[in-house]
Amino acid sequence: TTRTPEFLGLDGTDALLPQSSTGSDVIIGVLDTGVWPERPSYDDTGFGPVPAGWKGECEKGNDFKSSACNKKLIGARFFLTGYEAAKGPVDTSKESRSPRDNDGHGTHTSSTAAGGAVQGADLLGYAAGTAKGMAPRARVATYKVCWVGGCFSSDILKAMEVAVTDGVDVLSLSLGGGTADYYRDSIAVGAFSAMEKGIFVSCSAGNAGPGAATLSNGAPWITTVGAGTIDRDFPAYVTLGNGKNYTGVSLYSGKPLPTTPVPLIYAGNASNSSMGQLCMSGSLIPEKVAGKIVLCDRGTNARVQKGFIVKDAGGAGMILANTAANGEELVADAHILPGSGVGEKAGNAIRDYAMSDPKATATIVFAGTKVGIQPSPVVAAFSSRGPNTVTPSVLKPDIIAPGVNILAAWSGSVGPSGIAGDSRRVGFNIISGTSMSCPHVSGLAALLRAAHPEWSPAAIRSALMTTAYNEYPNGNGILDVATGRPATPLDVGAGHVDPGKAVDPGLVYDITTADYVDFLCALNYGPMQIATLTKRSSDGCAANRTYAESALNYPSFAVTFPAGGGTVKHTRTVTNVGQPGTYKVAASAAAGSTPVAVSVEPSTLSFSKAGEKQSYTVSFTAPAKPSGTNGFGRLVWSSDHHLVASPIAATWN
Amino acid sequence: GRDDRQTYIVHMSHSAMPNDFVEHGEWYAASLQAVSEAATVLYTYDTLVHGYSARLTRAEAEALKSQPGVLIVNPEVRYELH
Repeated sequence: TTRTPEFLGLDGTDALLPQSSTGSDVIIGVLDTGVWPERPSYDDTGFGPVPAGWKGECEKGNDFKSSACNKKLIGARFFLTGYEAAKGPVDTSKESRSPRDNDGHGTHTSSTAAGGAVQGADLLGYAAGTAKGMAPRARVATYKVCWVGGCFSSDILKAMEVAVTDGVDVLSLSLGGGTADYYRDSIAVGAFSAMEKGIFVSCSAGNAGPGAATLSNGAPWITTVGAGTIDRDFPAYVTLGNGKNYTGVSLYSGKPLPTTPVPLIYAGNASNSSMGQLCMSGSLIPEKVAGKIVLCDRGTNARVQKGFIVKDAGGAGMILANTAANGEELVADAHILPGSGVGEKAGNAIRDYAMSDPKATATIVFAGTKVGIQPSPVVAAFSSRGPNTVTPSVLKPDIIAPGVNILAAWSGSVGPSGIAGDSRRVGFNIISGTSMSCPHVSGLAALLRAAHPEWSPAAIRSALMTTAYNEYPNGNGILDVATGRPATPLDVGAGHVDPGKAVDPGLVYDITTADYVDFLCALNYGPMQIATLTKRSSDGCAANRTYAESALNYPSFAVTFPAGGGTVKHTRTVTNVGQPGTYKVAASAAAGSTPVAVSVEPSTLSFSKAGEKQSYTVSFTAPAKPSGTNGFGRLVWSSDHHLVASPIAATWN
Repeated sequence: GRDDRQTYIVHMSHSAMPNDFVEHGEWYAASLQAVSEAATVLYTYDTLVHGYSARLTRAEAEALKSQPGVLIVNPEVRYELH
């Protein structure tokens, strides 16, 4: 967040969020590991009184006073009844029985969403600058639901309920767990009623990528966020004794390696363990690694932990090599010893050299922080991908946002590596995940809520989606680091958020609670399943009505063809939220070299006033294709002032 | 788990509460006691959902499904940070 506001074009945030009006009283509720309230990101200088009607509390604990909250951090609660029922009493020597964050994750996410500006922020000198959340004038309330042993759904559901009662406007959940029918998923159940009360719910898509069908939190009333990089990197250059050079990444800060070459050894050759190459605890033979740079393969144990193990064995440095599971994705870490992460190709070359030359040497030079890295964003390999396995008719993720190497505030209980043996303490940390991209969107949603208080959660999401970009300024598609090729809507949904455009989207695809109930009827949910979500037994499905999943007024299109091809129709209704104007449509899609015919009726929509609604029907026609084939495209309504874009993902069953 | 019980989230039909009860919490407790003498309510939910959570054996959870007003009985899920 010393870079993402600028990367997102938010330098003029006040243009979106008026400084001192009541419109700035947007409250973001963050369900996570709690908060470290002493961090300056929660300084309340310049904030007016807590919004009227706020019912939240600053719950006390043995290490958390009720005075820890202020006019910025207006609530802090903790929920552990379900956790303790399952796991027994929390071990207070390891975690606080209070809203205090002993992990760092919750402090990081809440300050990403709404942390105030903090000058002089950095991690060990890296990413230095002014850290600032996406909605720096929004208020924050934190709800601690995650503990050392996990985050339990009974606690999460209660926390969501209390947060809504407290009066939050946005709920941010950077957590998830598998996939289930929506009436069995507590986050989806809680989010439905929250949505109905006008609360925007954003959730992380998950870090199970790059495989297909790996995302969680895919309910259509949730905004599901994937992760991309920003234009910042932390290069660390590896030079081998054979003259070859490779660029890795690192957040190491400390005594550098000697400038003269250091002996290099592959961990697999310095261990008697069958998994020695992974630098697992106790696996390295000290006599073989002493004073050397050790090449460890990534996987199984934590990346930074490998550095501790190398150091404990007497190693001088570490090169952490990606394997095929991670490809070329580089995630920077605050290693405890001079260490650099390298991609799979570099790792293979360095490994070959280390294994073939008994006198192999290497050096690592740490180059600090570089900005202006292009191309950016690229889709993170770890970012979970569609299709949505629960309801393939809803394209997910919805959007991507910055989620790689994000600097934000951190807990005082734990070092930057998060490992118990790490005695370093930092005010800010740099970490990666869709956990980090989710609160970016939560903060942006707060900005939009402030700018357009009348917009529904679906309208806010629509604005974020239809104004997202899916290509670089040169016209090339946003790349997926997992493949090196342009990403598809199954990777990025509508694309990367562009808040400056989202504030004035022209048209929105709005969705009411009744629309969602119709969608549940189309899923053939029974009365009890629907009532679980809506709380009303009256929300039944009419026997004389035909329901279609394709009728959900979603800002994207997930089209399913039978293997034999054919024509599939989707209907949509757009609401004008801008000036009067005329929009013309352009749409195309293809599966490889096979075009999918896309026709829209009508092809022109005219609006004479704000709030006016117009409907259209899209017909997708395609030939036969083998089952599992995917096709992609885009449908764009354009006027003199706006582009309203929707991604298309087609699948042959 | 520490015993053979696990937490379930019991979703109830708010409007199905018999007239014998004044408050939904009383009804939930009675519903629970009908299938388990040992179980107690962990949380009552009354804003985003209607229902409660409790530690139950699998047999008790099954029995609860046939209690009047019970919509769905969901086993607790452990979520993870992303």
